[in-house]
Amino acid sequence: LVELRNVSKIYHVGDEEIRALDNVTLDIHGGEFISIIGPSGSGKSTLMHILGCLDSPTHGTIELDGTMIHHATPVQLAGIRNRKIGFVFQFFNLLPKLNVLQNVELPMVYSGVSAKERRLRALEALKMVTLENRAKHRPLQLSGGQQQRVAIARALVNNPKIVFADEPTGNLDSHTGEAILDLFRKLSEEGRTIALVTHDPEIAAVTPRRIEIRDGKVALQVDPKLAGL
Amino acid sequence: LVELRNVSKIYHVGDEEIRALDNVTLDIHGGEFISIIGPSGSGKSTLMHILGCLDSPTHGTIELDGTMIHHATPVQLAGIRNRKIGFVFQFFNLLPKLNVLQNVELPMVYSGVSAKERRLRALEALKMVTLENRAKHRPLQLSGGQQQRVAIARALVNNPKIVFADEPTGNLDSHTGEAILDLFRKLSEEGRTIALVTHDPEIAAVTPRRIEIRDGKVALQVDPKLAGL
Ligand SMILES: Nc1ncnc2c1ncn2[C@@H]1O[C@H](COP(=O)(O)OP(=O)(O)OP(=O)(O)O)[C@@H](O)[C@H]1O
Ligand SMILES: Nc1ncnc2c1ncn2[C@@H]1O[C@H](COP(=O)(O)OP(=O)(O)OP(=O)(O)O)[C@@H](O)[C@H]1O
Ligand SMILES: [Mg+2]
Ligand SMILES: [Mg+2]
Repeated sequence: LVELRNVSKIYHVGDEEIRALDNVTLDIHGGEFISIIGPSGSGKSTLMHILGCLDSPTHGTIELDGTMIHHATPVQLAGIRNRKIGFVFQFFNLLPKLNVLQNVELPMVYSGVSAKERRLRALEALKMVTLENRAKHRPLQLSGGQQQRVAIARALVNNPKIVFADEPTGNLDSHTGEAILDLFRKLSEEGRTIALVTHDPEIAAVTPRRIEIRDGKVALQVDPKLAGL
Repeated sequence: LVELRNVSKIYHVGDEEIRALDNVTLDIHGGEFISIIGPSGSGKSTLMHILGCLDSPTHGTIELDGTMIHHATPVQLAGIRNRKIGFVFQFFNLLPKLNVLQNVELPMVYSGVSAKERRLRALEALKMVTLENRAKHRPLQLSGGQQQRVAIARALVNNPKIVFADEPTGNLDSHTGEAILDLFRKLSEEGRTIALVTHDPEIAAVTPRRIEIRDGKVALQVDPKLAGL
């Protein structure tokens, strides 16, 4: 489904070079449930942004569902993202001037869903994260964890084939976090491909595959077949 | 040191009333090391903002180090905050146009510390969170966890008597998180008062006192004397 070949992401700040990703080769197969773990600053968010077609690599190639992404134009990338990928950002990226319902409807505005249908599906997605009672409020009137749950609802509203989530339970207590993990597990059972970044060892333990990153390199891959999990 | 009496915080959105805090009475004594725990949306950040003199209650009184805060003017509040309190926000609130070093120096600019002294103390604080090598970079060039550590360094740079930190390890892997917790423990041993909001049960377990919040009410207080910890 997604194939990275020798992908690097290099930033230049002043005369310094920062290798956020360093020559990463990685395959993600359809229907997998994966967690990405690693120390702070190791390259997890950078990897997710590249996998999610939000950022392009400095070197290397990416193939997503048969399309060579590194050649695609920004408009083509936006189309692929909108139709195939749901993304939950580490710091949510909600639009403060829209209310919660409008934020969740947004991906469907781009894909041309009717206003009535948008509203129904957005309310359903908010029910999945138990926040339908805050539909008319604005993101900054919610707590950190509540905003995170709105961002999760927005990522799921277009029924994406692939979901990339960057620490989706980072601002949630363990009880609320477990409910969100159950949601992702259910989506995985429906055949969608799910990749989560997490610092929580309990979450990493329940996903069949773990990808470990250190200093921009993929360190360790625990595959279900090898690990006998 | 800090006494809350019948403090409520009530928001009005449309015709709805949201009781973020509901009649909270609470004492925090000098030198305590406390964790504040509770579900997402239960009122933890709201409580911290009121304890940290960043927000005022709708009802009730607060006394901090002998001063009745609820009567203080914004200028007086800023002075009290700057001299006595270090605050780590749940989402950092770093200034994107300043570099990392300038962000950490900022509290000392307000308290009139010389440029040379500011620079030395800011670099020392960055060393405490192992980020001195990113001093010249900007916050948005750092990862989520790295930004969080800059926010911690900024909160400590003025040697505050009281430190309030809202999920200071939320974006950190367990190894980096433990290093930060050790830092707070050391500060507590120096006699400072430390209150941390956390979703991490392992952190809550190591602080001598835990305050549990549910639906804006302080549910349970485990005191060291009572719990025999
Ligand atoms: N400006 C606001 N307007 C309306 N409601 C608000 C506002 N700020 C917070 N709230 C509500 O007050 C309640 C408490 O919010 P608070 O941010 O204190 O929760 P929290 O315990 O910190 O949660 P989390 O763990 O998700 O960060 C929540 O229901 C939240 O939606
Ligand atoms: N725009 C940028 N300019 C320069 N360096 C950057 C930029 N964005 C990220 N980096 C650096 O790239 C490295 C990887 O960052 P990334 O955000 O992927 O880490 P992460 O694993 O997600 O960390 P965290 O767990 O703290 O969120 C870090 O050292 C970071 O400082
Ligand atoms: Mg990250
Ligand atoms: Mg909060």
